[in-house]
Amino acid sequence: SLFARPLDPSVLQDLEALLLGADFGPAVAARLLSAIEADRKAGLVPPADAGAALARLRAHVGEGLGRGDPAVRLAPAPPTVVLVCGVNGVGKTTSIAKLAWHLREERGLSVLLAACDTFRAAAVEQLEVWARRLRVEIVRQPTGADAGAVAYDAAEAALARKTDVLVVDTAGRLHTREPLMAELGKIRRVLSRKIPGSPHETLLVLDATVGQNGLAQARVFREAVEVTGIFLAKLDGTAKGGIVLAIQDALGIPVKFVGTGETPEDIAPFDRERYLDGLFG
Amino acid sequence: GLTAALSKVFAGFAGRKLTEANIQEGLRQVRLALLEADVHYQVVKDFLGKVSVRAVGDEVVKSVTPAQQFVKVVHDELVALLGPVDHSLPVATQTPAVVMLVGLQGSGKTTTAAKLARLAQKKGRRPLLVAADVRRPAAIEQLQALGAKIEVPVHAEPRSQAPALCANGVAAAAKAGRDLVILDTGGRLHIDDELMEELSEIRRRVPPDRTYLVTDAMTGQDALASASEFHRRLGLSGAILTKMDGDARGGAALSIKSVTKVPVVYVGVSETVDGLEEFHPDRVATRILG
Ligand SMILES: Nc1nc2c(ncn2[C@@H]2O[C@H](COP(=O)(O)OP(=O)(O)OP(=O)(O)O)[C@@H](O)[C@H]2O)c(=O)[nH]1
Ligand SMILES: Nc1nc2c(ncn2[C@@H]2O[C@H](COP(=O)(O)OP(=O)(O)OP(=O)(O)O)[C@@H](O)[C@H]2O)c(=O)[nH]1
Ligand SMILES: [Mg+2]
Ligand SMILES: [Mg+2]
Repeated sequence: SLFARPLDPSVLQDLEALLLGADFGPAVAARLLSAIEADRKAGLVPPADAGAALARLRAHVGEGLGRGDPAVRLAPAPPTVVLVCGVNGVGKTTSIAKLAWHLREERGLSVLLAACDTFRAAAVEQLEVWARRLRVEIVRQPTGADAGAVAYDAAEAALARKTDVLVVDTAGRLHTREPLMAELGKIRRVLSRKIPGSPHETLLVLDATVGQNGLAQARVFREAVEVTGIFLAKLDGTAKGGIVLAIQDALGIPVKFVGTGETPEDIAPFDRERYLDGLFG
Repeated sequence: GLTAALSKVFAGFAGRKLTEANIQEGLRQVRLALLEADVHYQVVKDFLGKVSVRAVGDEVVKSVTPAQQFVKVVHDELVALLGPVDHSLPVATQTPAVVMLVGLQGSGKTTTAAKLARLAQKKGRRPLLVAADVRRPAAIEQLQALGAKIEVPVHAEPRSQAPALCANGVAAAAKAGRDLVILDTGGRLHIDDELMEELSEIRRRVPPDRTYLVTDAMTGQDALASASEFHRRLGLSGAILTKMDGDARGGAALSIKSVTKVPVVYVGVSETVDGLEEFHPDRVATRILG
């Protein structure tokens, strides 16, 4: 029969190249290619039809990414607390500027920023510039202050001002540094004690150029703090951040936002179809 | 890791020589290890071809297992590909030597600029840092804070364009008797034509003695495309792989070397100014193989 022949090797190779090149990783790529092979046996893909195979692959990836709710879930009463974390240089501070813009301009909510990166040179200054440009309030202390103390002050201010959303910036930290992961856990505890039920969202920022290490990052950050979503930054480059599928599979953490540039407006709630277009379009 | 996987593969090995047939499964295990280590899939393919040529026909040495012998071929081939490396700082002539740092956003350029300045200072050089990121909020302040910490002067011009301020920085360095200028440029995408052109303009104004691509060790497949484009536009002298104190395997090192023919020269191993080491191919080869 037409479907008894195995898939054309060149079709398989092209599909694999696409998946590997997008950082899905070899295990996920192999699983997806087996699914396509099963589709072929079931008569859904003619052996030499690259277009049909690609359509099925898109369907499988889409299924894997899920349908989840990409918005920031608001707490029953203000303030909603959003804790932002991730390894060094991924785009946390810039993503917070974007979140502030999105929450204010697109959802009409009041925003307060907490500059809890009290470690890196000019980190507080960097967030201050964004606060000034966006005209949002910021709670900060000089570099060298205790990050937990800043978190406490910010939570207190958010409660007093009845701010809709408190967004907390933290220092970049490698997930392999136990004392730093412990500090992040401490910041979370400070927030949850001051504002019961918080943080209501904990976003792990991932650089779209990250390779397989992204899965380790997600795993360890989730251990330390309850990561509720991924902010996939730098998707305006050529990288696709395909590791997010392995993260969804293994840890059930969905992508909530994407970053597509260096200005506050370069943010979008995760749109699965748009993401798939970027891969298969 | 790979050695364990290969021990399983060669467990039933009965022959005396490695042949094309009996190394196929071994090559598959190596392929998996390299892809998991973030080496670009095209680079993996070329690499396996080289390993196959090297391994086939080898007599299995009596004192080692076939798996050990195969791993050694793979390891040696990886080391040969990643090196050799020249770790020297450029010497000044009539004008200060110039090192230009470029790369994608957030890769670690500003921190690495300060680390290089510190390294140079320890070697008796008189470095000067140039804050050439004119866009990122508080980028200048970041470099100034780092410069102050290591007592290295920082040339900054908050309202100038990058090419002009780099030229002024080198002139200022010459006047002040500094013999090494390190240009910290802003992060940018290799597909941003306007910003890539800015780097070319800086190069025209201030021909660098070294141009280093600063790359995050956790970078995946994208390392190939970005390194290729930075190299095509600017001509790289080498790369610096940062955040190697994490557990990213660092396969980007092989992708970069393979596509640009220039090696990783330094690795960043901490957030602090002393966290810069010379790149050693054998150590990173072991790490990539896992
Ligand atoms: N092109 C692009 N650049 C981005 C994006 N998000 C952040 N960046 C850039 O990435 C660089 C690092 O961003 P930061 O916000 O400082 O990253 P961070 O995670 O806060 O860094 P640390 O606090 O040092 O760990 C900056 O140059 C940003 O402008 C994005 O979506 N697209
Ligand atoms: N652990 C670790 N962190 C590093 C290393 N190098 C840089 N960092 C951190 O990575 C983050 C980004 O570093 P930057 O020097 O700001 O990166 P950049 O390339 O100048 O960023 P842009 O100018 O925005 O493109 C900061 O948090 C640094 O402290 C390293 O080798 N190890
Ligand atoms: Mg930051
Ligand atoms: Mg910088």
